[in-house]
Amino acid sequence: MNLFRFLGDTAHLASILVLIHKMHTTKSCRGISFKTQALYVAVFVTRYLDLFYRWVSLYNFFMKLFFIGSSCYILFLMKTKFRPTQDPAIDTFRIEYLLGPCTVIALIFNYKFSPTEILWSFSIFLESVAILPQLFLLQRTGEAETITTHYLAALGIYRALYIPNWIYRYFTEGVVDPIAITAGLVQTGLYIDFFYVYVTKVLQGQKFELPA
Amino acid sequence: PAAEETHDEL
Repeated sequence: MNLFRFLGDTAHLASILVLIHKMHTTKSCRGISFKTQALYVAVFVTRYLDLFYRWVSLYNFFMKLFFIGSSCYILFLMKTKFRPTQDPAIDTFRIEYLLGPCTVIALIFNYKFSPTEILWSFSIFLESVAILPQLFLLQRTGEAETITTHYLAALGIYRALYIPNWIYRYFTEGVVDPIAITAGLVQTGLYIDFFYVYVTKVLQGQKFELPA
Repeated sequence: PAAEETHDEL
């Protein structure tokens, strides 16, 4: 564990708490992509199967439980209490285009051709693109509530902090995880456009609005 | 250690 990774995980945790807070305070899940949230459940469940057979640390154990539990809770809220505030008509990204290629790539690129390793690879690749339905929704509506942008910013910061973590690990432990690094760079790259608008508008006190 | 042996990141 190093500071970059710890802060990254903290940002990830914070992003989820911000999202849950947004839903409860605005009594709405408007502007949130159900598809992205469902993909995150798939990501966490397929990656954390090792909860059953590998012990890493108490920290690792509880974080995994939190990510699985909170992502399921978000789906539950979106399908029950806040269902009327959800608009499937604008959440139209075709997730088959993500699930298909991720499955194929996971079958090709994995550290061992075993069910759990293939699922692990799949979860890494899927996480890297799981935000796309959300960004697509944002693009379609052209604007977002400020709290929603804070959620996305925290998620982006989480990914960005994993990059110095890998650099640090390379120099201190000699650890290189090519699958995680490649997917992580792609994932971080997807946030660049968002961050430009977030920094130039939201952090200056303006509303998040995309140029027409 | 090889990455597949650890997977210690979240």
